Amino acid sequence: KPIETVMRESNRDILIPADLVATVNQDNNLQHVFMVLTKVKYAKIPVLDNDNHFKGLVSLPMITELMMQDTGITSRPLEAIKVKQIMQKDVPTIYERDNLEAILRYLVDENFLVFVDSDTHFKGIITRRELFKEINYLAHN
Amino acid sequence: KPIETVMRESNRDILIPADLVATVNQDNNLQHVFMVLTKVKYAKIPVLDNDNHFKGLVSLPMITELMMQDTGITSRPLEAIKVKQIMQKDVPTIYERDNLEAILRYLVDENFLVFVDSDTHFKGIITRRELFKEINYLAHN
Ligand SMILES: Nc1ncnc2c1ncn2[C@@H]1O[C@@H]2COP(=O)(O)O[C@H]3[C@@H](O)[C@H](n4cnc5c(N)ncnc54)O[C@@H]3COP(=O)(O)O[C@H]2[C@H]1O
Ligand SMILES: Nc1ncnc2c1ncn2[C@@H]1O[C@@H]2COP(=O)(O)O[C@H]3[C@@H](O)[C@H](n4cnc5c(N)ncnc54)O[C@@H]3COP(=O)(O)O[C@H]2[C@H]1O
Repeated sequence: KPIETVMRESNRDILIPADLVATVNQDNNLQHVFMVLTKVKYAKIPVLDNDNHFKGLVSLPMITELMMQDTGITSRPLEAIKVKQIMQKDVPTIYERDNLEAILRYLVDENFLVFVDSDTHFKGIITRRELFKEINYLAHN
Repeated sequence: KPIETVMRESNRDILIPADLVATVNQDNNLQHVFMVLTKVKYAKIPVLDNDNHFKGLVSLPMITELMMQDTGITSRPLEAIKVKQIMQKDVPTIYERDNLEAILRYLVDENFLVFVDSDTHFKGIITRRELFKEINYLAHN
């Protein structure tokens, strides 16, 4: 397993810690989440509860879908709906970051992985970019 | 260079051909592009002209940014603006797909690469997912 052994040798951390990740609270209304996603420009971001537990993921298309009406585009429904009502909930989470082979396999179909502790408190994300940087770095050394 | 030699041995094509890629025409108005991006759910897609030349990339935040006003969210400006006025134009394109090391390096900072011919006609995209599948496949063989 050349890739895994080669990654083991590096001790760079590939986790982006929670305080650097843009998130929203599950009780925020969609007008607020629409503004956050427009400002940060990330395609999808984590949704947390008041105790920093990971609850789901939200993206702009999940919100803009509700704005499409026969008469055109309207933002009226957004103020009354909370993100917890429309967020994606079936999200794989990981508890440890040393099984690089599993991380690589997950990142084939996901843009990033959500890292939590044993109480599902949100700890950060592992992104495809960080894994590519790792593979790139190690391929040259 | 272990990764490159190992990738050379595989002859799977990592290109997603143009006819499978969701695109918009640079003269489409933003109301139309808003609807396409909401339906296909891709974070960013290519913008072409009438002769299938590659012209730029568009994402929902580029559009929703124009909908944010002091009074709230409005879709009124969208019908009168064409996507060519707001699209991202400084996009790296590639002409050949055998230099895997360059592709890997590009995909550290880009979600996908745009593949064109010598006349900048759009031919398809090379995505991070396809490259991960390749690396994953070859790491096990
Ligand atoms: N402000 C910025 N500056 C420089 N490059 C930028 C950037 N925003 C996006 N990119 C580049 O575009 C890729 C795709 O970002 P996207 O927002 O679609 O998808 C992102 C986003 O949904 C999420 N993500 C990454 N960093 C985040 C953060 N700090 N907070 C929240 N979500 C984040 O993870 C996905 C994969 O991110 P990854 O870093 O692998 O890959 C990123 C990165 O290479
Ligand atoms: N309908 C779907 N079915 C299954 N999985 C899906 C999916 N939509 C997205 N994904 C997964 O989410 C990743 C990120 O997609 P995103 O739309 O942010 O970012 C996408 C999108 O901006 C663009 N892209 C990919 N395929 C496209 C297509 N057929 N047409 C237009 N753009 C495409 O390339 C970026 C990277 O795509 P990649 O495949 O590496 O990575 C994809 C893929 O692993």
